Amino acid sequence: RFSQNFREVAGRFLGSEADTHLLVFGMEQRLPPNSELVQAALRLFQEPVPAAALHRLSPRGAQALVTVEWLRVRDDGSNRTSLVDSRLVSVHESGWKTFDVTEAVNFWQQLSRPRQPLLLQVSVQRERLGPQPSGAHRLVRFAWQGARGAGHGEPRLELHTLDLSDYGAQGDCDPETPVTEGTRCCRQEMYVDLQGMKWAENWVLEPPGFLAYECVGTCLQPPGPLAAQWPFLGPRQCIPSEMASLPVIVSVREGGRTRPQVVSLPNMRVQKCSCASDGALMPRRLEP
Amino acid sequence: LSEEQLLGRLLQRLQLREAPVLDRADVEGLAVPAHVRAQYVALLQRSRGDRSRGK
Repeated sequence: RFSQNFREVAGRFLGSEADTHLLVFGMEQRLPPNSELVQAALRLFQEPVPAAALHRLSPRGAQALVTVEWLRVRDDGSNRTSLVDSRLVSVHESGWKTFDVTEAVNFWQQLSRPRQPLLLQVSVQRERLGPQPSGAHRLVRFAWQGARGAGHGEPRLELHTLDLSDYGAQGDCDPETPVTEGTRCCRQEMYVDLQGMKWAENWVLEPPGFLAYECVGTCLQPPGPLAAQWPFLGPRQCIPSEMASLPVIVSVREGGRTRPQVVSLPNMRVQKCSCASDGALMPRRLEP
Repeated sequence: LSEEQLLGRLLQRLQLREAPVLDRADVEGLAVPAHVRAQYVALLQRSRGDRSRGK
């Protein structure tokens, strides 16, 4: 709460079946405009298990598998889930547990407006599927199952974003100003002259050349404390984030004759440059 | 995009091992038929719109 570094959204408990719980987060206006989501963390408060129940537990170091899925309600009313994170938690532990739900928020951002709230389905299952007698996973309880409305330990969604007006690219470079070390990531014109290439002579008929563009300049790096929060991220680099293909007409010899043929070469021209880090999530496209 | 990369992509696309060596005579007077040019223009227009992902 009240953190300057990230926005926090309190969730509501909607309902549950045995070991599956549905959480809802109102997301409108939560993500600042012109910002890049670096990470979204779901924090659940795991209640301590009464000592007597722990005592009866066998095998001792029992764990439960907690799975978080993004749930999407389609226009026709049907549901669709996508797994976004899953990990083992120890029955013996208690306190805040964090799950990475960045992909769920990325999916949510791709929904058409008006967008439904972010729905996260949390399941608590046996550590290993199969006919084990242990019901240890039933001892894993998160706060929403406790004192309802107590405000204590409600599920929380932490949204870590970077302001693209500081940490983003600047579109096309200004052709009037030379690119220097201080130039902010931008797309620079680069013309490829096919007529100047020996191997293309009499073979590549069209185009005579094309604007391929290239990404130049540097990106602002997050300050130390933020970077330390995301150890899985490499430095931000200026890279092509959208590419376009290039159609080419070549001459092909077949059976003693020469005929023109069209070929499309993918990823040949840079459409857009962006600042991105190695290790950052490549958002999956939302299926229609 | 280096010259080698460009040639490599074209050879890969055409499944060729090396660039064919064609004489001027092979292409002199070679006209591009309307349907081939139409295909080229259509791809050109579509390529301005397609947004394949970068790295």
